[in-house]
Amino acid sequence: KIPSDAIKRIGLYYRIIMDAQEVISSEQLSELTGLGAAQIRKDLTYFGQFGTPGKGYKVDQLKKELAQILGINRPWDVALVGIGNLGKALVSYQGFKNQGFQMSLIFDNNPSKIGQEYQGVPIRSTAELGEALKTKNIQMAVIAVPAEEGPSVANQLIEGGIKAILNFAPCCLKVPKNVKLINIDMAIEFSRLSYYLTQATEH
Amino acid sequence: KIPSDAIKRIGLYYRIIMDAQEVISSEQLSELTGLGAAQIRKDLTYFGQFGTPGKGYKVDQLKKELAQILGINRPWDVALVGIGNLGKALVSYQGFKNQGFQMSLIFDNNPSKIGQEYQGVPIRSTAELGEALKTKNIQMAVIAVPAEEGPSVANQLIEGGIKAILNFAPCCLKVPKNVKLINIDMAIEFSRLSYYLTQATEH
Ligand SMILES: NC(=O)c1ccc[n+]([C@@H]2O[C@H](COP(=O)([O-])OP(=O)(O)OC[C@H]3O[C@@H](n4cnc5c(N)ncnc54)[C@H](O)[C@@H]3O)[C@@H](O)[C@H]2O)c1
Ligand SMILES: NC(=O)c1ccc[n+]([C@@H]2O[C@H](COP(=O)([O-])OP(=O)(O)OC[C@H]3O[C@@H](n4cnc5c(N)ncnc54)[C@H](O)[C@@H]3O)[C@@H](O)[C@H]2O)c1
Repeated sequence: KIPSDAIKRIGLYYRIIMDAQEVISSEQLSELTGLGAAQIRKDLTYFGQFGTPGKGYKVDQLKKELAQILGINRPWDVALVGIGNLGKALVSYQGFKNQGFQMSLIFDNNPSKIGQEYQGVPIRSTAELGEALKTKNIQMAVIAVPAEEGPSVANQLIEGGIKAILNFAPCCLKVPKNVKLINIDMAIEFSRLSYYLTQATEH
Repeated sequence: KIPSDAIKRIGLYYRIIMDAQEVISSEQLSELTGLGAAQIRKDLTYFGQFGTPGKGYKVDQLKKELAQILGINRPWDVALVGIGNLGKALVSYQGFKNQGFQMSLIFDNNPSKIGQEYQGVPIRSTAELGEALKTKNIQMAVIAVPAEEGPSVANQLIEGGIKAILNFAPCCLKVPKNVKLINIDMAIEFSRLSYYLTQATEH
């Protein structure tokens, strides 16, 4: 079982080699990422024998392999629940589309938003969430609703067949074993920064 | 040296006990967070002797202690660079202010934005970044500019005395040893989800 940190680094290597020359060495990747060359080589060997010792990795080949490993060699339709300030920023963001992730279904429960469009995508009522997800066979969703709504929205998504959730709401979600949940909690990241600043002044 | 994951969990415990009763047990915290009770007790012992075995933790006391450890027992002025879609979502967000983090300085380099206000906060030119940061003794900053601008913005911030950076731009930043950098890379989190979905279907 490959550590999640290694998967994150693989995602980073993939993005970095998007603009790379024909051949790239682990030293060059180390220079670009700030990670150790040995770490990079180890991460890549989890997945196979890439590259030639002393020569480096053929970029086109590595790109293909990493895209296949990460599953980004195909488009993904993503459901977004909550088209507020954060939701709008996420839908406008080109960076996700560049890797094949399209927020193609938007749900909200605010009557003044339902039936509107955001960047050409219709805003649907969460009442039709389950049906819409199953019809389009959506497996991935983003939660961008207030904390108190997170748990019920997560349950609705899972009932609709969602198997992978990126959650921005500052709440603890309980999901079944076969559902992958990633929480991005920005407020907690801020408190990590204040922790380190406080430590630094105390020593 | 306490692992960064433990610091993240401490931030989570703090938020959870904000709404807690007078006394809370590690079992209750386990129920609320989905983390193991033993893990929780171990995390808390990094920082001192809290609570009474068999009885639990006094919430008011634990709140005070954790706020002090995390450094969120005081307000923090945060500089934001880049008031685009993501920047606006961040400034509007009440959740940061609830923990004492206020984005009180906003910088951008778009002439049509400079001199405007966002939610009552003036948008300043990045040309005056260094001076404004030093005048207000700002130590913490958020980077919400495009990837290609990230490195130069980071350098400007560090020259202006910033010691802690939360970076949303999908670029690798190099910072001195005394600067704490946290990267939030949402596109990479998406590729982790697609990795797990791809694994699930292959097994
Ligand atoms: N804005 C940020 O920068 C930021 C940062 C960190 C975390 N978050 C978190 O992200 C979430 C969204 O933040 P925001 O600033 O966009 O808030 P917001 O209030 O602007 O948007 C929330 C949206 O969710 C909708 N909504 C509420 N309940 C719903 C439900 N049951 N089903 C469907 N839609 C529902 C609302 O109608 C609204 O459109 C919150 O949980 C917040 O804590 C936001
Ligand atoms: N929008 C999202 O949901 C999202 C998600 C993940 C990552 N990101 C990343 O966050 C960053 C911001 O995204 P966005 O959607 O808000 O983009 P945006 O284009 O809406 O906003 C970028 C802002 O930065 C300003 N800017 C550009 N160069 C600058 C400089 N040198 N100094 C000061 N300001 C400068 C622009 O004028 C603009 O206001 C990007 O790096 C993006 O990759 C955004």
